Amino acid sequence: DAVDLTDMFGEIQSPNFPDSYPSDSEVTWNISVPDGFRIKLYFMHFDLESSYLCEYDYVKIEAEDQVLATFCGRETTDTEQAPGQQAILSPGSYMGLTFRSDFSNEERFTGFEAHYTAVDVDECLEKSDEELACDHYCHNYIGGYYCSCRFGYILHSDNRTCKVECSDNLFTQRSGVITSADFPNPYPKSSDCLYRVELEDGFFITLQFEDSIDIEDHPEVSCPYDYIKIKAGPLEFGPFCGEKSPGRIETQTNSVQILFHSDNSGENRGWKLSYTATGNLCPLVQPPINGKIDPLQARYTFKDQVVISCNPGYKVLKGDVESDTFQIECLKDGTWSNKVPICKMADCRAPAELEHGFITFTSRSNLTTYRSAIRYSCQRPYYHMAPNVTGMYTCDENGVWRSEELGTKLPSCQPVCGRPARPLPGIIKR
Amino acid sequence: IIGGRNAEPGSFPWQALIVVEDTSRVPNDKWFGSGALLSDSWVLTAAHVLRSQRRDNTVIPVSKEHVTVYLGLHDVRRKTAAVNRTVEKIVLHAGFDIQNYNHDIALVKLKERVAMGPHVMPVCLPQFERELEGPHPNTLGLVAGWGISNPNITVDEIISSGMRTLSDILQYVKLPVVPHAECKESYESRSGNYSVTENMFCAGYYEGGKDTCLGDSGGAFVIQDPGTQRWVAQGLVSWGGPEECGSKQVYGVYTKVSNYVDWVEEHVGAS
Repeated sequence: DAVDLTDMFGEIQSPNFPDSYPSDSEVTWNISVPDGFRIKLYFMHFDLESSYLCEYDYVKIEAEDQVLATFCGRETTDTEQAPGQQAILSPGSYMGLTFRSDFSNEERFTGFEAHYTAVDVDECLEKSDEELACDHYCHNYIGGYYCSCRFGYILHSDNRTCKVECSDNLFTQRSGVITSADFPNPYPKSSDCLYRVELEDGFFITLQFEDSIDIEDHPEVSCPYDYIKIKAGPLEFGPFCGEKSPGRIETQTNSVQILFHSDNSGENRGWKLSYTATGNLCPLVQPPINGKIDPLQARYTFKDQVVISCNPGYKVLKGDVESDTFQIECLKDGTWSNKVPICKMADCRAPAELEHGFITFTSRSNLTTYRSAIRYSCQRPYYHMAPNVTGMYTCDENGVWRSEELGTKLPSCQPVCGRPARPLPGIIKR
Repeated sequence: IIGGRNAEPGSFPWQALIVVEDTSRVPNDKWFGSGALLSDSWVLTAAHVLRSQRRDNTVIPVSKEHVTVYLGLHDVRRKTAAVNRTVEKIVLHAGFDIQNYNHDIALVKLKERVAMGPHVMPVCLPQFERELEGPHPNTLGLVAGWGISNPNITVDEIISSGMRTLSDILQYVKLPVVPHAECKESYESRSGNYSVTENMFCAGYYEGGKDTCLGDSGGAFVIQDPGTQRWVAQGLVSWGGPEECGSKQVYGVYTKVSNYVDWVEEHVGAS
């Protein structure tokens, strides 16, 4: 006979208990509890006929595909085992108990009384099998457990492994460093990371892996678990795994996709690469007379920019526009965006007129360029300069007339007071 | 100007003739006075020259449209040779007292600036410490004007002459500053309610004979600073006793400009 027991606890007695059990009988109890539990069985009474290796009467306890114990007699001897006070634990959520008696029971053995209860399984302590253990954090609760992940990670749909959201890494700088997540700590499982390097058309990207990488591999099969693949325009590089670095990769393009896949197991450090980008070379440029170029480099490639500026007292002249600096850029076809402009001496141009005053140029040809000088004066005797300054102005390096006393402000010619052209009959001492 | 003499053209380049023709009244009300040019836009004068002639004692400036200012003028018969300007703004001193002529000072802003030259030049305001002390007693000063030069003419004759200027050629006279106490005493001992305040000073001769007179109002009483040699306006022709100008012991009374330098700068700006 078989009896199915599905409660979380219960008791089991031998037939006719507490009277003696019948001969020639066999009963099996199938105990099942929910997953996340196991069964603890213990005997409150045990009295069976003993025999060598319990071949006559016995109680056999099994679980899934293994015999946990076979009991008979009253006491444990060196050839047969009685349960005594010990409890028997099932490895999983199922336990089978079989009672068998043979044809004789002269001594009227009374059989047994057992109890069982479901006990929680602390999967966090017991999941030694990496395949099942939580990847980062395990949280046990009665009847089960769940996993959680470190900050920055998210739990995979297998509810066990931790992955990262890494499908939108975009790099647009002309150089940079890319690594697997958390490098050099083990990279996340169950992840498909995409790293894109997108530069302007005209750049060519070069990848340089570090000397060693550590990506889970297989001795015979090429990268069946984790791998890194590189797509660069029409070209495809990889898949790479194991510890041999892919080294330097010239992609010949301005757009690269790096795909890194990891499955749900393994603890490997991952990989690191640096990338650079160069474009076509532009010819070297010479600074203009009375000017300079910045930065001065041995070579200039696509997107490199240089700023042309002039020495003090000179202005950059492009077309007929003057400015302090002028910037040109190396284009993707290896030519410069503009010709190098010239440096023109700063010109203050005609100085502002002064009402009731006039201007004297110190140079014969009335120069108004850098370092030229003029002097303002007022129409004496009717006007005088206010404030009382020399009226000297020099054309400064920015092309502005500047006085040491007033800066760029102009004086004014104020009327002279109280000095008639025709002298008044003053006070004549007699 | 009583007892004075013809000025040479260009001797008083700050002298301004201010003509007021109040066409809003019937018959037209017309009078004139003098002023002193301070800059290319401002003229200093006496407040009573520009006060609207009203029977009540309110102090209201005449309408600026009724005022014309002449500069660089010497012979009033040749006004065309002078520079004339209309008026942008009139500022009477808020404290001007029509009863005793205290704070008898005003400013006129010309609508268009004037260019300086040998016949047009501003007078200086008291600026240096010594000048700011005001005129010292017995110091000689000069004052010019186109006012009455014949003391015997009567006021009615003046008015009936339609207020033409009373002297064609600019006249000037040299007058000593009278000690304040003496002048105060001479006026306040008379009948009538005269008061010579601290904002005034007197100038003239005890025995008379030289004086300013009707029509000279607002003209500058200038004193040459011995240090800088520049001519400084220390007074403005303001008022005098009812007797004929130049009578014995009748001093001309002048607004003391050194008390109003801040007031002027407040309106004119430090220029």
